[in-house]
Amino acid sequence: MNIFRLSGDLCHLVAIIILFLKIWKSKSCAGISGKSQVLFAVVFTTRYLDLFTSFISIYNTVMKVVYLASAYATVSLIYLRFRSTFDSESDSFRVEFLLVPVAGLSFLENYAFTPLELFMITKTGEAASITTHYLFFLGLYRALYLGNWLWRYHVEEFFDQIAVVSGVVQTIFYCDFFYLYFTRVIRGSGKMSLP
Amino acid sequence: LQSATYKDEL
Repeated sequence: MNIFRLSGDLCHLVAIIILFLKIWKSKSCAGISGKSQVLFAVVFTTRYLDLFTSFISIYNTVMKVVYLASAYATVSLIYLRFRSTFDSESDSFRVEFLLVPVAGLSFLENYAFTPLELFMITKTGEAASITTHYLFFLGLYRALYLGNWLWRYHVEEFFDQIAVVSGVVQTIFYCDFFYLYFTRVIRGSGKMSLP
Repeated sequence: LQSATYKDEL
């Protein structure tokens, strides 16, 4: 464990909590991509199946269970409890378009982590500030993992190509979002809209 | 450089 990985995981946790509370408190999932949350649930389920096969640490097990439970809880908030507020018109991302590059680059098994909210922002041109904070922490989690891999490469002299390549791909998707976040959300009025 | 799997990561 190093500081990058710990803060990355905590940012991931903060992102999940922000999204859950936003939906819960506002009783609305407007502006949230239900499809991406389903993909998160699928990704966590497939990635964390090793919960049943190998024990790594209490920390690892607890975090995996928390991520899994919160992913399914968020999906149920969107599709069951607050279904009427779900903006399915804007959630028009074609999952099959994601599956094609994923199949082609199947060694990048983390590819489905790419959040479709980023696509929804480009589609609707705006995002509520709370949603951008969620995306910011999600992006920070991926970015901090880059620091973690540099750390592990130097300290442990090991390197996991699949994790690093897929992690870099995921982080690249956040770059333009980070730019907009800092130039508009932090300095501006709070709402993020594209020019 | 040795290859490893970071199974402990989240």
